[in-house]
Amino acid sequence: TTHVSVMDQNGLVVSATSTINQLFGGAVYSPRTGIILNNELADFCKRTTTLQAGERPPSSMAPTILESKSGGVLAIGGSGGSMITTAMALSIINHLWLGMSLKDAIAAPIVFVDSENQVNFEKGFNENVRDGLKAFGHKVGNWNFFLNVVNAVGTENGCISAISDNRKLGKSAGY
Amino acid sequence: MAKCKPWQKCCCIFLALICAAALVCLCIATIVGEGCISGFKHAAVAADSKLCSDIGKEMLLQGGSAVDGAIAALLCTSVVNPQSMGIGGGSILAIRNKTGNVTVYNFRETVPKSFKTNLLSDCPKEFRFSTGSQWIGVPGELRGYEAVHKLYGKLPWAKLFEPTIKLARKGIPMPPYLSQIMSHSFVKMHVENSSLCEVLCNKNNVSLGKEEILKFPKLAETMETIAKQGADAFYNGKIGQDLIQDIKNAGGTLSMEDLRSFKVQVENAWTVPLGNIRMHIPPPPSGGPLLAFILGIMKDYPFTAGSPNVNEKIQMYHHYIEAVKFANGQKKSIRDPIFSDRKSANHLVDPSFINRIRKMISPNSTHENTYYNNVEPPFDNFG
Repeated sequence: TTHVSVMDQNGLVVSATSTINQLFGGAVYSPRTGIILNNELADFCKRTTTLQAGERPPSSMAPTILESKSGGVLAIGGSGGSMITTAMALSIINHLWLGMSLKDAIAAPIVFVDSENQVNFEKGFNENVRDGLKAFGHKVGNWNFFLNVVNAVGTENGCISAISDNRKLGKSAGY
Repeated sequence: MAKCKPWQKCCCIFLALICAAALVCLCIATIVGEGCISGFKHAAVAADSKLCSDIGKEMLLQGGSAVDGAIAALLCTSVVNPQSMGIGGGSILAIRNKTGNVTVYNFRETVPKSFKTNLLSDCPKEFRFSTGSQWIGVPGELRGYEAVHKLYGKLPWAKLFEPTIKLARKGIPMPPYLSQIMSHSFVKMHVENSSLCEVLCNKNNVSLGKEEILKFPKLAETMETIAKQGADAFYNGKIGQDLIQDIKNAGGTLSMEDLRSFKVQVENAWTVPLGNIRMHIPPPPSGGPLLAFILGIMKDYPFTAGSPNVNEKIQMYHHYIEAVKFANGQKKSIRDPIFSDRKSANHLVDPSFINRIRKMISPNSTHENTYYNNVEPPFDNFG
């Protein structure tokens, strides 16, 4: 999955998340067209009822646009499967309510609550905070794949701030 | 002429240095965007790679709209990060127009008319990739690009494909992130034991390494045709026929009828208040409602902006973790509303439901999974 946020000089804003689902989709390459095919139907796993033609599977993708009363706009989205929600939520909390710059908000290490409700800490997460959370009884998991990535474009102090997540070695551009 | 004293010389040198530094700052500000040293003045693109952000920016500089920039950056990403996305996949776009309305274009893949009986019995019982043609959904990517380009595009359709066709044909040095991912032994095996090896392996059938060149000559041809003939070449024409033939050869069930009947879903974004902020999210089956649910719970807790102390951080993350545990219990509410109860996820943005859940969060303890209605959760995936 990938995310692209764009803001143009006429005020049009795009928040776009795109995917072929898992890594290289279902690993099926079409030699006649050069296209790598998705494996999106795997997102129906754990469904108990029958699939229906035309149906779209549930997704964590959530390309979002936020706007403040003062006219500020933020286009944000992420990739990383189940980690998308966490990566986006924490970036938004860090930026909007903890007052971090967009860059710092996205770069801050995250805590990922997996589907079994175990908490998993990204490398660099504050150890004192981790210990405090353990003391509250949270079970700690051993998630190895922190592939959470957030890309965002927002207005900040009269300028446009564009941040591509360094976790995927991204870099933004603008003028 | 009177000679300067040493301290006067020092002052002059110091002033000259300050002037030079100011001049350098001014030059940087002019190059990056007038008056915006840490950002941009007019427009910007944040994609997963510098190459694709630059291509998006180029489109904007040529008079293109944000939609042109996004399509060009996404096409580029299909070559730079082919593990992530491509024209064989699908997308969700939220677009805010000049009047502030936010519309969502969902062109994620759909279930084909014919699919493998008992498909879900093929679901992995443990954490692993789901490989094979039975999992292929009807790709929506190009129909979606076409729909938003018709509404918001300023540059010609073909223009958006030009940079990526060049990259795909000439090749690029292995992108650093792709190279990093492919250095993992299980990814190497995944590539080398599949049809992907045709483009992602060298002549010795070994997956491409750091210094090698990544090329997609066939994709370049396909994109060239689509650039000239439009998305119909894929959904109604030769490209589609070739694709369906390859999928059939791989044992898949997709048909031309699936491609022909693909429809982009267009709807208003759900708008959710977060204090002074209005958040526009894509409706189900996207993850928007779960994101809004978590932030809805969090917004009424006190936050210490700046540098919260450790105890404040522990409290904040504890509330957050509890909110996510409740969100995990609500994942089953996210379904395609056209094919299920249309309102199955509405409660996730309902303030009274959110308040009720917030009251269930204990200040310094946690609970068993059943407390959060998190029973038989689906496997996590890492995209």
